[in-house]
Amino acid sequence: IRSIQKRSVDDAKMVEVLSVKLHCTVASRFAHTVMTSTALNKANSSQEIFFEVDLPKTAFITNFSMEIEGQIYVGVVNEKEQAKKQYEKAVSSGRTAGLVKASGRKMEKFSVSVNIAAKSNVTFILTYEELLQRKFGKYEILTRINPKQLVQNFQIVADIYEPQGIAFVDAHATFLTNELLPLVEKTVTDNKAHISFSPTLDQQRKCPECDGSLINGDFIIKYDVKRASSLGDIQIVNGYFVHFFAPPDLPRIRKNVVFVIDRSGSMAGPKMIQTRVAMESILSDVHPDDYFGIILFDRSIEPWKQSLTKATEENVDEAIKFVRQIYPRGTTNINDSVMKAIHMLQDDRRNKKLPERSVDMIILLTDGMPNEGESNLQRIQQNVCEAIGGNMTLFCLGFGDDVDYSFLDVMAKQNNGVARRIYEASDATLQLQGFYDEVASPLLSAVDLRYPDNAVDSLTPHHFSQLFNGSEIVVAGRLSENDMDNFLVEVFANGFEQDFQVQGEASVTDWDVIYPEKDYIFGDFTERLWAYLTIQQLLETSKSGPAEEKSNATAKALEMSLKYSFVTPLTSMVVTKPETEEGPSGPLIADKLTEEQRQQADKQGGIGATYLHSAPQSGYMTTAAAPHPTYFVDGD
Amino acid sequence: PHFMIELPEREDALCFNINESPGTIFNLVKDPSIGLLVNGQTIGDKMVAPDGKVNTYFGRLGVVHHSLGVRLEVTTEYINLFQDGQKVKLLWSDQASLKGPSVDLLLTKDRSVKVTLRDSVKFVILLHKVWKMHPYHQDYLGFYTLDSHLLSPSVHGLLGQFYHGIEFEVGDLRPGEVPEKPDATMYVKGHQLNVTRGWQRDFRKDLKRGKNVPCWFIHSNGTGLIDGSAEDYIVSGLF
Repeated sequence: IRSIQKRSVDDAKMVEVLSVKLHCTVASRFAHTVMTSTALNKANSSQEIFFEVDLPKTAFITNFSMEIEGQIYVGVVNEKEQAKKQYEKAVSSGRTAGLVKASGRKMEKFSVSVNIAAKSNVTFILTYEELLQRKFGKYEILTRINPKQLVQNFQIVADIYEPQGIAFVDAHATFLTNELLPLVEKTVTDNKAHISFSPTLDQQRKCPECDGSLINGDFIIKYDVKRASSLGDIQIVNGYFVHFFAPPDLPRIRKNVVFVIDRSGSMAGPKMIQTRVAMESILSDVHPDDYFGIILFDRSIEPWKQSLTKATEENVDEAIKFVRQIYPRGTTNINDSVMKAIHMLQDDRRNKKLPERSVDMIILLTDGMPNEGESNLQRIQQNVCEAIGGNMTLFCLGFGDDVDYSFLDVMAKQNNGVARRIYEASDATLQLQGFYDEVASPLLSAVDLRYPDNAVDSLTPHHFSQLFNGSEIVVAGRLSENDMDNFLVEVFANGFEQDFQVQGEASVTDWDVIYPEKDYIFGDFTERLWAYLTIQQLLETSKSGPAEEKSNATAKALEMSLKYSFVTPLTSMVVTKPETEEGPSGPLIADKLTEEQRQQADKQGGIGATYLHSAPQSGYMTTAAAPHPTYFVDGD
Repeated sequence: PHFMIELPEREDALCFNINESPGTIFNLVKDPSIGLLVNGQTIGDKMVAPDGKVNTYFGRLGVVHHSLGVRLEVTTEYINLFQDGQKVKLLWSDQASLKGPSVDLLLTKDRSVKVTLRDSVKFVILLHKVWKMHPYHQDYLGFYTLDSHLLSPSVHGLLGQFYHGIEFEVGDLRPGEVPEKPDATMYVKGHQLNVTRGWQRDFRKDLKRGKNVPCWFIHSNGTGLIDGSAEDYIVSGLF
């Protein structure tokens, strides 16, 4: 919550923040957060008051409203194109509009301002929802707080309801001092947890006489649920079901990983150093049962060895010496380097050099666009996808802002993997290591979750190439019949030494019985969870799916975003601002940025405002300028 | 100042530093056949930084083209262009475009001046503005050759001697003093040099941060790579 502030310091004293409240309710990993902030304009004239909130990138805004002098102005989710027209109309008539801006790695910023009459109150209410993702064995609820001034009534409350049972809950904040620490109250029973933090005005002060607030940073709640069943947990509520699958105590399966590392000239400097350091650490962490290979590329392709090598201590030491000697040079040939990795894995499989029960993966790290060999991005994607043929997983790491993230994102998703942006910063080494840690320990491969065909429809994806240690697979669907007596669920997968196969019957979760004192959590959350997952899947298909499915997926995702009032990359939330003494105000627009738009915004200086007017990217630069020598003298 | 010779066809670059006491004037380009001279005078930091490192930069550049009758002086404050007895003075805070019979000049406010000398050379000079209150550093200049193919085979100078290419080989890559900067042996101009892989910055596209260009760094003021020694390029005046 960056909450309410005023443009000038003097005027800011004339705005009093009466309350900032954040209430997060989590029901079976689905988090519904309501942020409410009230301010009073103490001045004798009207003032523009700002409300700024950082919310998680994975969240969708579902509602925003403002209450001014008893009048409530409610946001309406519109199709983006329609909202854009409203926005442009407002701008062309000289009126201002609010925007969501790009911000940081995990968070994005929502920012609005409104003109408030003298001696009047304004209350802003923002609601957003997200499905918490399990990483490294934990779910995380992240709230960024920076109220800019002391707040009379400051409160963070989280209620977690997990019918599976709660294994642990941790709550901490980056700004907690020894004095503030006891104010974090935590009550945990078997299947629910309540966390609250509510410092008084004096407790918020940096020092007894000053107005500065200590409350500035991240408030983080981490928790996990108990896991007893190999089948996972299936919950059926109000005609929708959700299946959380992360069986306990599974041994890891062996992996065969080829690291494809860009050493082109643009990697020179800190990026290359950080890559070397990260690779040293990653190689040290490769499990001794795993096989690995390294391919360096610029215009030429240089494999460390022609086939994969078992990660024995000696081999790892030798590989570390090899990566210490990477130095940047030349241009970028992504196509041939990834193809080399694919062929290496295929050849070793064919020659039975790799364990039969093991998973194959390629981790590509690049910082630039292909400008050597095949440089047409779609053809590279096509080549890679055809060569992989669904038999291995491709992870892509885009280092810095010069790489086309959407190219990597699509290529990874077409091959069962994910792409990740690595931000150019002092912690890039940790970002690289962190990504490897996430995918380092596959527990199952070719995971297939099956449900009775006649009982469910509209299933979210239910086939996954891997389940990684510390993560969780979530599948949701709609029930097509009310008779749940024979709702048989089966899971098939490849495990460490044998096939993994479980089956069981799901039963209806009666929340009234589990939580008798709580007759209302937050509406039909299972349906919303299903809608959230379905929209995400459709958005992915609209980017990386087969051509004929793309437009259908986009249309369906838009329809569902509108139906469930989610601000997704296809929709915008429009709030009509009240009229002021100077005349009518323009609408406020809340948008959802895609990772590509965020990257674009970062390049343009961190503000995403310009993307609304930017032309869509329809093509790619595929040719590089003819090289010519350069001679210069300058200073560092 | 750091010198860089980028050779895209070899996908490689060479670089070296030259550090002499502030005030020294170096010849960067000399083409006697057309009467072209580019000289640069170094400046130092305002005072010695706590780490004791003395850095020098170019603070003043002089360009003379006798055949065209052009004389250009660029400092961190102003740009003086003399042509056929006429003088034009511009400040870095100006935005200007001059087109003459012998010279074109495009000044981008507080950033760069691009100069085209008819039928000879095209170059750009960058202004690096340093915060005025900085305790040690001050504004300085960078000189980038954009096109030199019309110069004669006799062109020389610290930069000019490389305008017609350079032959070199690098081998025997081995760990260096710093893990991220391996050493190697370079064979160039009949010498065998110990060089180090590093990088230096090209500020043309990003004046603030620059773009890292990986290069083979030649130690000791470029000794072995440049003809003679750095002292041989010291001249007495800017013009």
